[in-house]
Amino acid sequence: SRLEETVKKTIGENPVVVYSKTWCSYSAEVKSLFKRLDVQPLVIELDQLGPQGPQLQKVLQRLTGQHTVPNVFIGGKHIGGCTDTVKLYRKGELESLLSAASAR
Amino acid sequence: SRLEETVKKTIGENPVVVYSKTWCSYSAEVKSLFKRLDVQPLVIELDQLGPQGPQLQKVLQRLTGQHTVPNVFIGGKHIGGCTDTVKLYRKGELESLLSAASAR
Ligand SMILES: N[C@@H](CCC(=O)N[C@@H](CS)C(=O)NCC(=O)O)C(=O)O
Ligand SMILES: N[C@@H](CCC(=O)N[C@@H](CS)C(=O)NCC(=O)O)C(=O)O
Ligand code: FES
Repeated sequence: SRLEETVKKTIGENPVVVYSKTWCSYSAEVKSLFKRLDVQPLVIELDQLGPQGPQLQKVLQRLTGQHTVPNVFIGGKHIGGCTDTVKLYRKGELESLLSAASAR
Repeated sequence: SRLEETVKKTIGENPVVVYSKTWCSYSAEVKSLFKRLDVQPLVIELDQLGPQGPQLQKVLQRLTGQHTVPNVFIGGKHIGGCTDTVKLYRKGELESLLSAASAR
């Protein structure tokens, strides 16, 4: 679908992408973690896109199996949600992924 | 207002009350913390009450200054959100509050 192609293009062209919701504390945690790591993700707030928001969320589920936010991609690779991202950070792996993706 | 009286009655008659949303991970964290402490809060899922949900959320904001979920009460006292509740737990104060409220 065209929306699916849009998502693939987005994650392919941006080192770090976070699909988020503005009111969601888990989304806020992930955004603030990247900020602390001096990374500027492309943030897509699904609640600010009108009817396209839920459509995007369905496409993301089709592409990644994940229907929740935040939904994080680094170097075009699906990372996961908040818990997954924080886990990788604590293992020291997040920063290597970010360097490999030239995110910083 | 009548809704305000309902809330006051609810928090007055139940040792632990959590105003929550079913999709929210912060709300889930608070509910799971109480479960681990062997406490059965009265949980009110604001997203499952149709138009009354947002109305209740406004009443809670008027009563507590807090417009977010989760919104936690123990022994009729406003505790706060997820971060506040977890903070009290780590300080060892949550369990005293729960005992005092005969929550367990
Ligand atoms: N363990 C996941 C939890 C993700 C989750 O449950 N996200 C919620 C919001 S906190 C969600 O997307 N709920 C459904 C929705 O908002 O559409 C993570 O760490 O990201
Ligand atoms: N620090 C607060 C954060 C509360 C918060 O921002 N809650 C969000 C959901 S995670 C919220 O209620 N957003 C507005 C809404 O859902 O109506 C806490 O620990 O509870
Ligand atoms: S909506 Fe509350 S943590 Fe995501």
